[in-house]
Amino acid sequence: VGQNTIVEKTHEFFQMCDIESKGFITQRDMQRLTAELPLSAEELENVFNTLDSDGNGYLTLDEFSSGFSEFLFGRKIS
Amino acid sequence: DPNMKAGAANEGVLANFFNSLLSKKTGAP
Repeated sequence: VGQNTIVEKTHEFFQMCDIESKGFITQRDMQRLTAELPLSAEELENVFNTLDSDGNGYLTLDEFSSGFSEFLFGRKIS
Repeated sequence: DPNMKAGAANEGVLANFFNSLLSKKTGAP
């Protein structure tokens, strides 16, 4: 898994959630994934809170890809 | 704090989330 995969999957994730192309996703957008991923609504809410590093209720592409790379590589992409 | 919203995901949940995303098929069949 490389950075290209992160970029690709991040965009894919955003396309699934951010159907209005806002450029960020909210808790409500994230709940669309209960149909796509084997996680409960509560688990997705917790994932959202973990990735929303500034806690403003909006998950941006940057926050998501940082969390993703941190998970995969144990460090953030600057 | 009982009024706090849902907390952070534990590592297992986060791993499950990202692994599911990684294994998800992309694009046309």
